[in-house]
Amino acid sequence: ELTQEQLSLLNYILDAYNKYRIPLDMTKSLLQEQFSADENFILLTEMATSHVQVLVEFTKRLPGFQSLDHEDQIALLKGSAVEAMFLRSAQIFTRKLPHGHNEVLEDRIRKSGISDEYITPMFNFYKSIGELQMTQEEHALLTAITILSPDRPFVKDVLSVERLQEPMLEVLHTFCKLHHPHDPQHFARLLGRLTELRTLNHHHAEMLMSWRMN
Amino acid sequence: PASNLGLEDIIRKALMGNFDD
Repeated sequence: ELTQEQLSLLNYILDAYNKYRIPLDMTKSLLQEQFSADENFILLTEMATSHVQVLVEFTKRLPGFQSLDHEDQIALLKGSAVEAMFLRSAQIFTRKLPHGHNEVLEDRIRKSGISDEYITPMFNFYKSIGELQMTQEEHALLTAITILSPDRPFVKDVLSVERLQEPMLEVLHTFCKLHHPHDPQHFARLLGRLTELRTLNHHHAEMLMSWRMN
Repeated sequence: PASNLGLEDIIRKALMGNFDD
């Protein structure tokens, strides 16, 4: 079972995760079906910026984060932003959206100018997240764990980051055992997605380059 | 415009300010 302390940590992270989302008016404009290539580019860029902003607000609420060295805070966010964004996007694509919304969203991404060799692994990742049928708690915790990865480039005080990440891994581990008693591998599967995210992150820089070229 | 800001700039600005304001 989760201890009282672990339960509070989980609820606290879940609240922050639910609170900080991309503003609704922005997601609404994403669903308008008519758009030019330029409009699409601008909107996707604005979305990405907004996404980083809400991610930072979520991160600020992670217990202990603000006590870390300021440059380490930036190194953690810089190293993880792309992965956390892929995770949140995967959650959006996994949800049962109103009829047709998925198609409009996918259409926008496919017409963004990013080449297929980068788009395909991204949608494969979304699919692999969908197969796990993750709960909101798991999404919130996995995002926090991704952000608090001590092995990001330029992190100086690795030990302090480890101390923040570890209790979250323990909560996620126990949570998985409680909520997936028939799938003892669930926790391992979640951690496996983190490896996939690293690969996507690695290709992201190349993806941006190809986008700019187009 | 936001599109001219790099990831690190956005992170630094967001860390300094408060999104709620």
